[in-house]
Amino acid sequence: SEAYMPVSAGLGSEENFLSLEDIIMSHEKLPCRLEMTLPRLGFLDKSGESDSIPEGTKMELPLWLAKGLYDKKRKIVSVELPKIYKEGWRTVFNADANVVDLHRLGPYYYSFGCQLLNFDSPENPEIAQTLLQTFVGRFRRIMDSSQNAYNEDTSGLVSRLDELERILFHAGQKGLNEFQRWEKGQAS
Amino acid sequence: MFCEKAIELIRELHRSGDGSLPAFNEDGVRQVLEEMKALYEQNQTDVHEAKSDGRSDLIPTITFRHCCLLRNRRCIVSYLYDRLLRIRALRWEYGSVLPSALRFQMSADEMVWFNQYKKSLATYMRSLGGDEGLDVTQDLTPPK
Amino acid sequence: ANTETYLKNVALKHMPPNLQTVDFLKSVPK
Repeated sequence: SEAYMPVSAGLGSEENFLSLEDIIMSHEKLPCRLEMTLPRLGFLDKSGESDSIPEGTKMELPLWLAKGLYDKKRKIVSVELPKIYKEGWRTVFNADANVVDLHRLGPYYYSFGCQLLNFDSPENPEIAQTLLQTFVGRFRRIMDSSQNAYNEDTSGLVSRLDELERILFHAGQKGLNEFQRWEKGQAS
Repeated sequence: MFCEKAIELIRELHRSGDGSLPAFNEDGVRQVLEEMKALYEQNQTDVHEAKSDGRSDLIPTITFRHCCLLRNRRCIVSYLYDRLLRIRALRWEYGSVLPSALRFQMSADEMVWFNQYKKSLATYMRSLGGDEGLDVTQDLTPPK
Repeated sequence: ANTETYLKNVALKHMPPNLQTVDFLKSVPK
């Protein structure tokens, strides 16, 4: 439906509160370490048997929870970078971003990556640079393919795109289809 | 883990990415509200204990539960709000009388909202185009 | 106002007192 206009995902380090995309993205997990004991929550730790989750426990927490518990002063959790944002993978991205399957590695590679910048890692400048360069490196092919694939199966073209790139691809397809309709006199 | 029912509500809507309206998940919303009530009551107990018995070690747990409360709240209001956006779109797609199959997918409160939306739109359209008003929901594509 | 009333009646009034505000509606992108 043309008239359905959902709240879009936020850009950069801000989420849009009412965006379904941002809510799903922020459910993705990242490796954390508890810097304090959490009493009375022991039932959440499958490996533990006590009433508390002890300090030092390593857990994968959803981004929304990691953000809420991360505080420079109180330090309830510390956060580790997921693999694909670390130096090793950043080298791969910087070498040739087009070879990477961002759906498998993501699927919210860009927006999740931007959210990681909230955690004050010393690698933030490099992460931000890689995110930007990766996007720039891949954008041209996404634009070209979305503008040239008319009335055909595009599943092969989108299978390796992250969610942001898929939205861009579909925007390009929509424009192409609307133009074709207009050319054929079907837009009235 | 907390907030699992809440994310299920969001995923259910997100799966209908084309703007179609699934049935209102009354049970799902109720379960999330119940989880919020339980989290809040647990936190009330712990806050009291932290203040009266000096149990400052409970603060991280209280913070944890508060994050879950905020998350549940965000999921519920986003679920409800996105459904309103879909229902609003129905007015523009189908006109002011919706097919019964679609009405069936809406809750009673959503129908009330829809009827009020229709009234607001009608009032607005009457205010346009001089005495006759202007139906802006018609002729959305240009003539041949 | 219609949307606010709806959200309050269906969800917010059943939530803890400090979470009943509709401040998030201001954040909807234009």
